[in-house]
Amino acid sequence: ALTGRLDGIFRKLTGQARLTPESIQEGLREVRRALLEADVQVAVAKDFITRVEARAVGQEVLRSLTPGQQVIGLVRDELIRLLGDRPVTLAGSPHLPTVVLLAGLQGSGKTTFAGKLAHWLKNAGKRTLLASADVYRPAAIEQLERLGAQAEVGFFRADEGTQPAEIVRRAVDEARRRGFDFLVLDTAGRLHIDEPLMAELAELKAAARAHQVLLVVDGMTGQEAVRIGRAFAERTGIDGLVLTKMDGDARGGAALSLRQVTGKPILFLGVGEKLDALEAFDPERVAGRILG
Amino acid sequence: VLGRRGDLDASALERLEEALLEADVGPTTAGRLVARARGRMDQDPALDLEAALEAAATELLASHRADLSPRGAKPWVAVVLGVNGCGKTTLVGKLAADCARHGLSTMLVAADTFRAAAAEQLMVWAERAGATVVRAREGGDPAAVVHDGLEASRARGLDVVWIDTAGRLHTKRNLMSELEKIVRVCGRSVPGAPHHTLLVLDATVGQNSLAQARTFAELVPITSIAINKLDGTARGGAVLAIADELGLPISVVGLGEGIDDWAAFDPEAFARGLF
Ligand SMILES: Nc1nc2c(ncn2[C@@H]2O[C@H](COP(=O)(O)OP(=O)(O)OP(=O)(O)O)[C@@H](O)[C@H]2O)c(=O)[nH]1
Ligand SMILES: Nc1nc2c(ncn2[C@@H]2O[C@H](COP(=O)(O)OP(=O)(O)OP(=O)(O)O)[C@@H](O)[C@H]2O)c(=O)[nH]1
Ligand SMILES: [Mg+2]
Ligand SMILES: [Mg+2]
Repeated sequence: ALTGRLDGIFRKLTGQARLTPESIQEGLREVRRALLEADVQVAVAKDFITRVEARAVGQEVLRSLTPGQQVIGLVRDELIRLLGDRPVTLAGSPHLPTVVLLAGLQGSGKTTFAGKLAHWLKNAGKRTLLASADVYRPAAIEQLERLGAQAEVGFFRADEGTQPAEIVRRAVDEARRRGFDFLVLDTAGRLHIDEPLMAELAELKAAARAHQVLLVVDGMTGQEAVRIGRAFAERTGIDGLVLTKMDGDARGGAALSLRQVTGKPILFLGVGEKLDALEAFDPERVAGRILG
Repeated sequence: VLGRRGDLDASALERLEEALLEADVGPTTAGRLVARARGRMDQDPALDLEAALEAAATELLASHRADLSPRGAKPWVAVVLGVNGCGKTTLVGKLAADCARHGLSTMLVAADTFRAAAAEQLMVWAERAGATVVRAREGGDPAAVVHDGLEASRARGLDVVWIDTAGRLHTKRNLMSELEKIVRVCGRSVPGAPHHTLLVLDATVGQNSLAQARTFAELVPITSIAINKLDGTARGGAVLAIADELGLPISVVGLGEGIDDWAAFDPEAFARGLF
């Protein structure tokens, strides 16, 4: 693993009382490679390495650690700091219902997360209403309705043929009328380069007067994470991130890329297909995973 | 190694290497591609690095291209597999429509009995494609639906059967065993089936695509690969490593959410798209 590779590099340059710029350079090349293999975006990795380098130069080699372990320690600390070393919870609004709008690319796990979030909130004693504005994908509304039934939470179904913005407005009215604590709105998957659909998303956010817009991203996402994050952050405005399918063996470098480019907190990790497969974001575990 | 032309332009090399990395080619494969490009430049001094890289990528992909041709068996049976959300069900709908358009009587088997409304989703596609569909109750045994579907397709003398399976992470042993069982049941119902095993990959996925391909291929013989969602900005560069290290060929690419949004894999266009 990375520790072994770094130790190998530093072993060639032993006998130093400090980490020299040259040894650090070579070590950091190895770290950069590990980050790229972990799907951290190229520019994000470059930026990250520059920062670690600044912290590494001039450091004394600690007697208790090998230089390789020391560099890894610096890298790990910096990763955790960037990923979000402070736990952030989903903010509730002072006025009911708190409206949470989900957005993201096709197949990222939004509908499943909507069900999981409703289940999570129910366990926290909150009454949740689910609604879907996805009128495009075959059986999308059925899918959310079934998940809502499994989670035993409310589900609002608009009449056939209702347009997405109107579905959202009626769902908000319904949630308010029936005194729900939370309304979770599922939307259709969309490409960040699809002009009409990105415009629709802005319209849905306004119609919902959403308190929280969460970008749901597949944890296996590669270099695209930066483009996706930037597009939704700049065009839609997001409040938080969710990384799904983290129960696989993808290293999850997209987490770092997304944090860097959006500046928003990662709130949840999807860790399975079942409704209870949801965890609060743990930066230490994700940092360890990115390092491999 | 640097060729008779002398020293390689360092900034050009860095820029092109980064382009490859940003296309999800991955550091190891990018390094190999650069080495091969340099070899080409040694042999042809007129080539610049970019042209040499594109040629190297094209050559690799061109030698890993396969056709998806539903003929030579009746019914011709294809199993579509891959991780969650990569676009399998939608692709089955598209390919079924193409079969039906060519006058082949087509059946879809909804072997995803786990996910909410999976069968309902496939049923819409069957209707759009002009295909029949076989499904089971949610929570039923996928292998049983496959068996029933294949028996029915033989009884009715149908030409083509597309089996849509549930998304599954390659790291889940029980789901991988389920997949093995599905493939076994195919062979028992129809000798020689599945005639095509199509692994579907999502172009927005990074290096994990290689792990996916490797693990699925260890379990089940993969006939070809489909790369979906190439209508986005993702370049799908991970398939270079898959071709290089696993030797798996690519047959089709997905280009959107509509019934005609797909195409046969074009190695040259794909290689060009990496840059
Ligand atoms: N293993 C695993 N699978 C997940 C997770 N989250 C979602 N999935 C699966 O991923 C697939 C896609 O999930 P959906 O919820 O339909 O994704 P979506 O974003 O709503 O898709 P579109 O509406 O088409 O954009 C389904 O098979 C889900 O069961 C997760 O955390 N782990
Ligand atoms: N932009 C784009 N979207 C696609 C493409 N192929 C599929 N999709 C979309 O991706 C989402 C997931 O597609 P599905 O066909 O449900 O994927 P799946 O692999 O069957 O998902 P699971 O069965 O849940 O594992 C849907 O919103 C599709 O419309 C493609 O080529 N381009
Ligand atoms: Mg959905
Ligand atoms: Mg499916």
